[in-house]
Amino acid sequence: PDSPLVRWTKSLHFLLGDLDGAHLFRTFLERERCVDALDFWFACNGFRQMDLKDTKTLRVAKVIFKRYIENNSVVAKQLKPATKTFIRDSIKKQQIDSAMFDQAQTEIQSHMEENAYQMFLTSDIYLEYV
Amino acid sequence: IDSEDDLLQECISSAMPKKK
Repeated sequence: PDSPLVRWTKSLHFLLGDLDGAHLFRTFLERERCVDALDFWFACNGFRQMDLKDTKTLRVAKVIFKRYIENNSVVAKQLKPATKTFIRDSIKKQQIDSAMFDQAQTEIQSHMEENAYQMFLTSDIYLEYV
Repeated sequence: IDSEDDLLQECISSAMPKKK
């Protein structure tokens, strides 16, 4: 079977599914000043697993919106205006749904796959670890 | 009541890969 290091090069999905891989990628993103994109990606996964009947879920949706989408963060810059509007409206109407961040997560993931992930695989952080 | 930071951190941590 492939070692974790080999799997990391196959896809972003494999990299983020491995604790060491996720930590190393996070270190790289901190240096590149775009760690918010990764935290947002994990926050979307965490949100999807939350219980919609729990009042905490609405609070978490609001926090994710405030921290990553409403402001001028790297995440907000990479999202399509329509995607941000959809999430803003959902929160305003308190129409909370497990999939409400899915489109935004897909957009951020595509951006990471095309940019940060490719840079990571040729970065000294990754090469030194290997 | 949890602070916003705690809520967000809890949400992110719940989605992180687990140790093997």
